[in-house]
Amino acid sequence: RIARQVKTLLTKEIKPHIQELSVQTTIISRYAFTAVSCSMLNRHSAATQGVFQFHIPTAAYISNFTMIVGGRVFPSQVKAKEKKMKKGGGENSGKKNKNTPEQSEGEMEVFRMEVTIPGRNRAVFLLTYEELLQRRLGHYEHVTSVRPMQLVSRLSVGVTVVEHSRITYLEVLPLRNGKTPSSKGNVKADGKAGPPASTVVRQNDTFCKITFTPNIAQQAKIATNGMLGEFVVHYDVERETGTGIGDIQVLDGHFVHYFAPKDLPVVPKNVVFVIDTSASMVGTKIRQTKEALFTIMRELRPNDHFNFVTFSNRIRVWQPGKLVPVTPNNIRDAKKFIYMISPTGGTDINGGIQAGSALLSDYLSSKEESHHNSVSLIIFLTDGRPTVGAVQSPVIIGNTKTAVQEKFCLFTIGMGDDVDYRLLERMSLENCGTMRRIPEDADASVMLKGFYDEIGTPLLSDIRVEYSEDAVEYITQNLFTNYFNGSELIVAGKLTNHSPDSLHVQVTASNSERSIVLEKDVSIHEREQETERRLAEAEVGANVNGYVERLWGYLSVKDGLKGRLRSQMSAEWENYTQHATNLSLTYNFLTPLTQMIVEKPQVLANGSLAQTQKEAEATEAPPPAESSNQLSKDDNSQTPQSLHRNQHPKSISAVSKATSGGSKFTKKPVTLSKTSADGD
Amino acid sequence: PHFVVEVPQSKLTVCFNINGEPGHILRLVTDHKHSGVTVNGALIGAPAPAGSHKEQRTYFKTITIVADKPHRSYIEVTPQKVILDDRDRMILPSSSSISIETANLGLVIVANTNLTVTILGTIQFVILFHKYKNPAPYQRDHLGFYIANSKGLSKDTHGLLGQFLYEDIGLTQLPGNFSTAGKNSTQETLGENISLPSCPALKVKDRTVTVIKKSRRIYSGKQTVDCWFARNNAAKLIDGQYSDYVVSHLFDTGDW
Repeated sequence: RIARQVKTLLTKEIKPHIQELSVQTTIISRYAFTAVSCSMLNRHSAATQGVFQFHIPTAAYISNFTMIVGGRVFPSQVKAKEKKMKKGGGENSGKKNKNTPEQSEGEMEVFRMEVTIPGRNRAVFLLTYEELLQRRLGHYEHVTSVRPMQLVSRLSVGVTVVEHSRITYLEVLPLRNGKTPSSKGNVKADGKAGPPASTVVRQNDTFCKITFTPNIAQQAKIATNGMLGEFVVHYDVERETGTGIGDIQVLDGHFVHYFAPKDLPVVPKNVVFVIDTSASMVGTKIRQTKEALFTIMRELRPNDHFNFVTFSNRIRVWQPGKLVPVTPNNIRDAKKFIYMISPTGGTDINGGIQAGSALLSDYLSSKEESHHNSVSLIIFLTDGRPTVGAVQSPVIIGNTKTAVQEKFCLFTIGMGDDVDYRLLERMSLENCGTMRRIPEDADASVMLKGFYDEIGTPLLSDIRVEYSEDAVEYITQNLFTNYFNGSELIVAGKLTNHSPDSLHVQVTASNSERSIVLEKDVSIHEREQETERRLAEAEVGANVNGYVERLWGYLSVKDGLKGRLRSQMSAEWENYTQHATNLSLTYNFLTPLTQMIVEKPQVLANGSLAQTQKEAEATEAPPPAESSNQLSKDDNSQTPQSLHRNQHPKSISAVSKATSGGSKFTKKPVTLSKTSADGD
Repeated sequence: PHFVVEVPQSKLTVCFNINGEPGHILRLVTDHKHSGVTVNGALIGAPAPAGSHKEQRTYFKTITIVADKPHRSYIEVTPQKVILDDRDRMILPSSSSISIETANLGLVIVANTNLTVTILGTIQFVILFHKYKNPAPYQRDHLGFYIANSKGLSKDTHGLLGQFLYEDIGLTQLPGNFSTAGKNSTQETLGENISLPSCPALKVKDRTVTVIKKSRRIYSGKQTVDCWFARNNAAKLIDGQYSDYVVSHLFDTGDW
């Protein structure tokens, strides 16, 4: 029943009315396929502009868009972008890219399509996108944006999770709506906010289906201008006990390997916090930053070493020339230092990074012996663009790379709207780290602490995942600098046509003072049968059957974009671009290298549809020009574990070295001493 | 469990059974003072096969290795997993092939087959994982323990296996072969006027133990070894008695 007040509101609407909005996601082993269907009705006799707008996770790639206007179908086509500028053809001055903030809102980007709907007619928008969920803090997070901008008669959000392993944790969060994250959720008996009203969860061991279908009255109650917020599902799956090789799934000549061992001891870390104390940080930002740092300091481990650098016009180092161990006295002194921080002046990003890098470099070179098994990182936080010292992004990036010298990883955090995120992203990507955004209105304290939690517990370093040479071609990134607790490393590959039945998998890594080698022979046939069986059991539909291959394509494109960003040589850059473009086209992904051509209807004055005209919709605005010295919008694919520093571009398509021959575990006939105690 | 001892000095192979009690933890090797290595094994019981008159069976369900030098490391092995605890704890499934190397310790697990532990490069133990797909009621997943390299163990090494590493055991012949389990038959007991064929015996320290020839399958049946079998739970073959080898807990490193 539609409430009277709402009815009145609806009739006053001039813009086309959304009759139905359906967002259905199927997640198969972390790979999420989302199909959005929006039916819009123009009640009026005159043609009206209808706007279909949908927030898409930044990491996702759109794989299809189709409109049906006035009964006619207008499909889209993904094509390669035309080269506008050659590599090295310009220099990014670090100025704000006007396209980006309009299209990007933190972890979400906006897909927008305007179309003229003839009078008393209907338009249906069909959008699909795909995304590989990253494991962070011990769970996967799937976010569906529910912001139709008006009340919708039939609104439904569905999330189906199908996993090979048992689902050990599942939680539907309250609708996340920026400033009031949990105020509109249901309050459970224990006082915690629960899932939004009208959420239904059906679950068994490896499958769950969540539906959220708020009626119009419920929407009116919880939404502000039709902005319900983000519908968030968290879940995690069971992992084998101990240090296993992980989960390998095979389908249609492709495989995916999920590696997230548990029960590993924590590797000590050397961490330098480089904190922006420029004038713009004054007020809430610095207060929340301090709060987070106080909490983080409490959680540093006894074997860790740390220091602080603050930068504004002036660079201040808390303990010049060294990293200090975590002792009660040092923590107390550090808290005093943080407490006394007072924001003022400009932003010398370059100076801050140089000071932090020098601290870590000196520490590592002076104590090479005792600390070669620890993980070293810089956590850099800023809320603005460089205004003091070096201000040119390419200069800062170059200086950072020189200072870091591949000895440690740089993790960057930007707070608010004034940050040059492309600069931060490039800085971290080139130095085996990741970048994180803290939106202007978000609680920086919580987000900063959350980011630290993701990288604060390193478990393995220098991880190399290899597969038997004769079985595999074209594997995705297989070298990782670090593996952090709560995360997951994912490698996908294409099997050769003449793959033997057995896939030999080898993972080598370091854990503190230990070097670890894990090996396993996996039966390709058995795994494929198992994967097919589980898919059949789940009855998830034909559109997701090729998920392993599409996942491989998705990761390969991400790898290509990252490689392109890091490439130093023109030919290298060109190779990456070509490779990523081809893959994007093969899998119909709208990436920064492709564009979507959408046929749009033209409505004549009498309201009827005329011949269509083609229009390019740059839904993902590409950087105008890219070079090794420039910033690019190729992003969203980082994982906390980050990239290996020395990855050669060839590795996009390179097959790892054979391991089966050099295996440590070859079953040799035992010719040992007979001295034994055995049997019953 | 079945014990097999290869006596390095005389090239003899001796074997014996220790039935033990379920729940008991047996000291297999101890060289705590010198190399700092101790190996203990915990027993699990299973009923005797139906229709047989044999005693209940016992198997090693857990074997622990303590390596004290240069710093203390613990290794706890079960058919399902290996726990390595040297400063930090690490759980390794026996179903995966895993190799771990530190400065003083090396562990190599061959998935579902065996674990090789190398200590300071001169001591090496191999532990076999015996897992049954369809176990009979009298079968239990269990472990086998093999000494692959004992160079680093001192002459003071003891334990059910350790005591034989540097022992000089000789084979001798005693007249008469009517000895029965629990009795040490000698010519004197049978009377002087009866002439009997001689029976083999082992000279261990100042003790003499009659033995018979047997075959033992080792390495999961992959090899067969002929050995001199000492009956009666190795009475007189081993120093002291069974109860001297029962320790209080898995990581007990008490000396002999």
